[in-house]
Amino acid sequence: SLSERLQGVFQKLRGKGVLREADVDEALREVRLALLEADVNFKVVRDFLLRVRARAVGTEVLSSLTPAQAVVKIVNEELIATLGGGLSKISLSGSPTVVMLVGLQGSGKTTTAAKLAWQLRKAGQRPLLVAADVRRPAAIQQLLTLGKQLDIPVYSEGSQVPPPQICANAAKRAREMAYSVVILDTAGRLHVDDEMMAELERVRARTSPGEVLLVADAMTGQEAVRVAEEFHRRVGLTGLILTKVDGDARGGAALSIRAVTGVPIKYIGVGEKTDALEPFHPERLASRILG
Amino acid sequence: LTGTGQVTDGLWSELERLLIQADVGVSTTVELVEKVRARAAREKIRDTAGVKQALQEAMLELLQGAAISPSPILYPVPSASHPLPAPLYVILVVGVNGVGKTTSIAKLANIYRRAGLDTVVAAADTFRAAAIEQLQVWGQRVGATVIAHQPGADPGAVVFDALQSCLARKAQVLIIDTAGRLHTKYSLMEELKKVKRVIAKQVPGAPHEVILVIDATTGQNALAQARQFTQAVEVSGIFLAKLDGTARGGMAFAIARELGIPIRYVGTGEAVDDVAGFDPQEFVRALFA
Ligand SMILES: Nc1nc2c(ncn2[C@@H]2O[C@H](COP(=O)(O)OP(=O)(O)OP(=O)(O)O)[C@@H](O)[C@H]2O)c(=O)[nH]1
Ligand SMILES: Nc1nc2c(ncn2[C@@H]2O[C@H](COP(=O)(O)OP(=O)(O)OP(=O)(O)O)[C@@H](O)[C@H]2O)c(=O)[nH]1
Ligand SMILES: [Mg+2]
Ligand SMILES: [Mg+2]
Repeated sequence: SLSERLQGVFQKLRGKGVLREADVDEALREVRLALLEADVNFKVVRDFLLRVRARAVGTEVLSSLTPAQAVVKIVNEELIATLGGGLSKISLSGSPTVVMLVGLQGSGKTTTAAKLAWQLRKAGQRPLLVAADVRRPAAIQQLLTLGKQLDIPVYSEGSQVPPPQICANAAKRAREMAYSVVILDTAGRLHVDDEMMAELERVRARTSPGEVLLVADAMTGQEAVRVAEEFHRRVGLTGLILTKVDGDARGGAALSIRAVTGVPIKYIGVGEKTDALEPFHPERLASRILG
Repeated sequence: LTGTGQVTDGLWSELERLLIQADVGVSTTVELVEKVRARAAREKIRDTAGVKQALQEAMLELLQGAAISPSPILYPVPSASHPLPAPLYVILVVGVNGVGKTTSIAKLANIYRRAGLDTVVAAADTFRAAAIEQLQVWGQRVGATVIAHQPGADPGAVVFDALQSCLARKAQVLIIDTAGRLHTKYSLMEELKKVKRVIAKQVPGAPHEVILVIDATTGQNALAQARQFTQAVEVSGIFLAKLDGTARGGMAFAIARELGIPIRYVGTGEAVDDVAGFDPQEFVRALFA
């Protein structure tokens, strides 16, 4: 673990006192390794460590801590501060509120759409799921099946109508039928696929979503930054849902995405079943990233 | 790095950055850079072009350390030098959730179909919503028979049924689609081992290929996936999907280095033709592009 590695670094420090530059730099070398091994983006690690360094150098080491523990405490606090913050709930402002789920192929959007609908209904909302993926074979069927299992209505116009139209019609139908939340399940797409990103812009333009959530896989590597930046630039994200957190990926992508886009992490996906969606706790993810 | 200048200290940290950002991972990166630094010192390589060349060679060496035999994609048509395993060529496809297994199976089935081989796919993902329907759509598109039971059926039973049916009608290739599963889930990995036992019992020597599909956007967790799936069902090759994104798939090096598993195929898009046999030279070149 990071604490164990750092113990070695500070063995040579006699007594307590103040954290000196050389000691902090040596400790941060270990922290850098831990963060990179956790898939935190290279540049995000560098900027993060500069902040930690600024806080750590010259700090008094409390008599109850070893110098190693003092550095880890600062790293942990800084990590929690960076990961947390921002509105952690879905803001239900419109009538209905449109929630748009976007992201790369296979990240867990369709499954998450169903999970979110189920959660919101438990909280007293009236959700409508919208099958806006007309590309992937049986994607519509996937959402219809999930909706049927949960007894949550699914709006679909088949695969021949353009998604922006489907979504606009769904929002209109939702207003007429007094649904309170409309959840748009869009097709997975590459951040560098201009046409598909333009389609997403059209969906947003026609539905004015209250939330645009990036659904990202916890095992995503260095590219998480570029993916998130591009989705944020084109569609404007309001939040992040990290999926497959029930695996053993350290989840550094979450730190990278939060650091570069500033969007709050709203939920984590912790399994394949529809109840496997939990509110996000920065402390837990922080200790997981640090290893 | 693009320059043709002299080697400076900054060059080594620049190379380290390039590799880490390509998801090569810290320990593999350190090993590669140290190796090249040592060689540069030994052979007095003083220019950046020479260093870059040396790094590319070290990376290729790592990849070729994995048992590279010609990708089966190059020999879908049986010949004297590359006969299909008899009586049935069985390919088991595994991997964590959402990486591209079902789509990759469609691509492989298409290759075998175009080579004129009687190809069957088994819908052994009986768990996920519309997993069976998804494979059925693909089966129709590529002309492969799909063997399926109902959702919730025992995957072992689907596989048994598929094998029996293939043997009876003398099909040539059977590709088995399994449910996505995290390698950390004990009961799901046990289920996969059971599926492999069912295959081995019905066809001696089968499965002839166990393909692990890995998402190119995955970071260091790909190594854990490869380790665990190999331990459970002996992965024989990797299908690196979604290489058409901006991720470089650098964890392929760590997997080659630690487990010696070759990359067999790469997925380059969502269409049925978006597949190619793995080309190590091209892969290394793209990482530097
Ligand atoms: N273990 C686990 N699996 C998940 C989680 N979320 C989604 N999955 C699984 O991940 C796989 C992909 O999920 P989908 O919902 O189809 O992903 P998607 O983003 O809609 O995929 P595309 O529409 O093709 O882009 C499925 O096998 C899901 O069951 C999670 O939190 N944990
Ligand atoms: N861009 C791109 N997308 C791909 C590639 N391969 C698969 N996909 C997409 O990734 C998503 C998931 O593909 P699937 O084939 O359903 O993945 P899977 O591993 O079978 O998923 P589960 O069965 O749910 O675990 C789909 O949207 C595919 O179209 C690829 O090479 N490139
Ligand atoms: Mg989907
Ligand atoms: Mg599948």
